[in-house]
Amino acid sequence: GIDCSGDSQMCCRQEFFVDFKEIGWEDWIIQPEGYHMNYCAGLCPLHMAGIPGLAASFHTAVANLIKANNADAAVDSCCVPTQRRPLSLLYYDRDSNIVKTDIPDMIVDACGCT
Amino acid sequence: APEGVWCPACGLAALTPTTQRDVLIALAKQSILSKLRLPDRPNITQPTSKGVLLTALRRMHARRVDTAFSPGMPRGGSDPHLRLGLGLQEYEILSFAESGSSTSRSARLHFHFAQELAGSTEILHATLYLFWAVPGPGTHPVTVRLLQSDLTGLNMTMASETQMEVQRAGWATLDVSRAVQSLFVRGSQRLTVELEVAEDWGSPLLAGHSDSHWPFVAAQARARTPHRVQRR
Repeated sequence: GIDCSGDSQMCCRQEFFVDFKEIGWEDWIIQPEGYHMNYCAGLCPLHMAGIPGLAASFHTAVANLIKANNADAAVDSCCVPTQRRPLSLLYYDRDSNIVKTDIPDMIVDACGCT
Repeated sequence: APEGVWCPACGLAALTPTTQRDVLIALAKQSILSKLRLPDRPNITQPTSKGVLLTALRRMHARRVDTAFSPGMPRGGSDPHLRLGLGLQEYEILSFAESGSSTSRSARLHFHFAQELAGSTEILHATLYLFWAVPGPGTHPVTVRLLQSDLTGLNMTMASETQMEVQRAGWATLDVSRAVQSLFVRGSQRLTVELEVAEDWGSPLLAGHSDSHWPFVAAQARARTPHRVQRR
């Protein structure tokens, strides 16, 4: 996947860190200190469909499908997460119990075009 | 946004950086709270001291190691803490005791479990950890009763009674899975542990909530599988 930098217009991963201390949540969330709420942004023009796919062949297959179906009127595709991982939290619940849990698919590691 | 600056992906006017940051932070808060099934961020009235928390985590870890490698134990041990999840979100809950009423022969401890967790998870395993302070040589019998209050919190029913023999000071554990499971199923939120000793012994526990050997319940829970509606 590609990380957004400067004013790149193409599909990329935008890093965004939420510091729990900054938002006043550090008293009830013991660990970690923040949340990497990265997100996907940017354009997916026709020739980028399926990039970076799960495998290079995926992109080729998509490009061939577009040619075969003469889909030159096709709309752009979408910039979406292609790899995600859980957010592990250690926090106090409303009874001051301490709870540890892994929330699945909360952190975006890579983006790509559908 | 400055005139003519557009959002590259959707063609709408881009947000100013400050507005965008506020929107993203609000989204992050909403996303975390909804995934934890919390209506709002909890207000912590009595945070656990670091000493108590570290002692409890060390004690739990020591027990996992004992369980995992005791002879004849299948790989991964019987301790569900080592069991692999089925892909459903899992929780480990540490509930520290709140002191209840006590007499010269008995002491009560209360353990509270939040409604959000009780309503949306199933308990896989729960262990009560007690640290005995022994007055002197010999064996001291202690009766441990698990009591559950009904939804009004007024009537108590006994879930189980166990006789424990205490020979020396130190940690002791008791499996309370069944009692905590039935607590969650009934939607009740409080488990009471009553310890009763012979007349001349006094309190079987180390005194003082601040002491790092304070009793606690360690539970492992798993999100309930989504309810499948069969259409006929």
